[in-house]
Amino acid sequence: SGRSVVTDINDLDSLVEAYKQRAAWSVASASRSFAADMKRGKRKEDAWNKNSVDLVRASEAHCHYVVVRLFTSKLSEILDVAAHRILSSLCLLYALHGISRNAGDFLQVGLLSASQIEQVQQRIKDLLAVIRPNAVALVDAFDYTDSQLGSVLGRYDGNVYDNMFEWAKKSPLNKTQVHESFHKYLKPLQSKL
Amino acid sequence: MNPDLSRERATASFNPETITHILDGSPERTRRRREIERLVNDDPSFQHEDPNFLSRSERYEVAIKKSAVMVQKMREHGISDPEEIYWFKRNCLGSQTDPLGLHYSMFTDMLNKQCSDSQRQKWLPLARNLQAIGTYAQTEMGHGTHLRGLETTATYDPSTQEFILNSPTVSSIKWWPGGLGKTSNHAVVLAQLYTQGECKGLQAFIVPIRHMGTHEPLPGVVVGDIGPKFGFDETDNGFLKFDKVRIPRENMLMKYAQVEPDGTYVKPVSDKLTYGTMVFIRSMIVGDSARSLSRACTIAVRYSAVRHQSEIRAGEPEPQILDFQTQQYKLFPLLATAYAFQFVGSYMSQTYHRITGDIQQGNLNELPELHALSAGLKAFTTWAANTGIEECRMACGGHGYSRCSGIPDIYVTFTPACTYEGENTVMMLQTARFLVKSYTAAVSGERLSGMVSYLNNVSSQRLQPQPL
Repeated sequence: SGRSVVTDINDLDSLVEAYKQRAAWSVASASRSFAADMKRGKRKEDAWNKNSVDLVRASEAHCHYVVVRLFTSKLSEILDVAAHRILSSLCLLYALHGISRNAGDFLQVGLLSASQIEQVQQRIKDLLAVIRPNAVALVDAFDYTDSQLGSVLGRYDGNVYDNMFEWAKKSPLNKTQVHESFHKYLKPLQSKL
Repeated sequence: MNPDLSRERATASFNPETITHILDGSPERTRRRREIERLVNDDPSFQHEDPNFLSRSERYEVAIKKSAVMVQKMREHGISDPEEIYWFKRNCLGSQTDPLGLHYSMFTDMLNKQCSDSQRQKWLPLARNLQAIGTYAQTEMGHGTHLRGLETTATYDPSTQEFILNSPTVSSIKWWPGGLGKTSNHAVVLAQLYTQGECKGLQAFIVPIRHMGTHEPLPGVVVGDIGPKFGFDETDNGFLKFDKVRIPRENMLMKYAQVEPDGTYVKPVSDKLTYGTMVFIRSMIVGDSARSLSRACTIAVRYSAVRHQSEIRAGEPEPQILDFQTQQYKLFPLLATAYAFQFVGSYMSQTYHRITGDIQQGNLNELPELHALSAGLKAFTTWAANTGIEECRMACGGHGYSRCSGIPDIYVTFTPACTYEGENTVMMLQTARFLVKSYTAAVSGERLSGMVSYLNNVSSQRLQPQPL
């Protein structure tokens, strides 16, 4: 149709529509190619194998659409204004980033124009700045305890370097100041050289 | 508290607790989850040396001890709800794995879903009390996701009313099942059923592999650990070889398919039902993708707020790494992906429970779509999470490479998800099979529903690549 499906790249519903159209196009073209090979007399299994790269891409496009659709529909359940705002920004970032990473599909199907792809790239960078002040709070919201993370770098209290030093000291190699291999191998070698 | 993190938390525009409640489903579930996590964190019997400082054998021993303590403590605290069990164990294990993991998941799930009533009465109590410690043996050294390629045979002998389990070739040796090498004394084994001279395809059998008293391997059974792997150090992934091992007819799981005493085979109502357990596991793996990626994001984002390096303006103090746009571009789309997968994981879990409820009522209509969707989303989310966890590790610079960062453990524990329970490319092709079938149906005028309803319009639209 030439006219892109997406009228406003900030509008999540039209982005979901774009993902849906991309999936439809991907499934249809893989299916048609598979059917055409069989019509040309290829055995079904050979036709399937010959189109399997496109078939995998069609499945990925379908799954990508499902993920964007479910994320978007989840937002309608969120009543808290502040939470809704930040999760909407994350959802928009996820959808736009996916378009940015798969721009060829969206351009090829005419779902977005080249200038809109540029807008998408710019909008992604704008969203990074929106999310930046909330990044730590967003990971805190996952609510993992330090024992679940098992990480000195990711401690809730952020006291990384002291704890990294303490952790290293407990390494078995540090049980003795001088490892026994020094006397067994290095010392004798030194006396021979 | 690190001052950078204090400041970050003070400037947030929302209350993290609100989103925690959304992720848990309700404030009440958050409260209950935290209550259960405290039971573990406040209990000294779960304390142990950092597994990174232990040998493989020591790690396995610590893991078995922890598994035993987990079982006892959950009984003491009366924790029996599946999700609460998950919360309890997740807090015990962190990034480590549980040698009894498959006993409580696939093995018990198979007994629940594939046993006849009389078989359930026999085996479930044994499994519940860990008299029968089980695993699920499907994959073979030479065969994986393509189940019809499995070589292990179960040949019915009507004269003794027994099945003879056999591994005809080296490539047929069962390989990889968790807990198989040293822990389990039983296994649910998938094998090609032969009866009355014909192959009837894949069936599940419960096979004793070690003596229930001495734990020694039984006659005709060769079993052991497959050796060190990329991760999963605590789990004794094992090998299992049968040399004409006889088991009673009653040991074939016969809820859906049966073999009569004379060897007559009764077909199941749908061959997809053997897939039921895999659909369950794949639905759960989507949630694992979310949890593993969100843990890696938590570590990388917090550390990027703490870590100061390089400079944006000459002469000024080193800024937080998180102030560099390139660092934000690495981490924030992954953070968004982690949230997306959290919601998809919840959706899959709810959908699975809804549809299996229908299946128990004999309504199989949505099983093909669930089978296809769980396969595709398992592949889609594990590929994305796998790449994302590695991106998070590198975003932590050199310290990300240290085991103390926690990300190597997350990665090596998570990355098998791209190949186990269905290798991802094979999963995507299974989904494609359903999509092509749906497209063909739509083109011939059938009205589709569910997540593929968008194909209803495609036959009318002439979607062609647009000339730019």
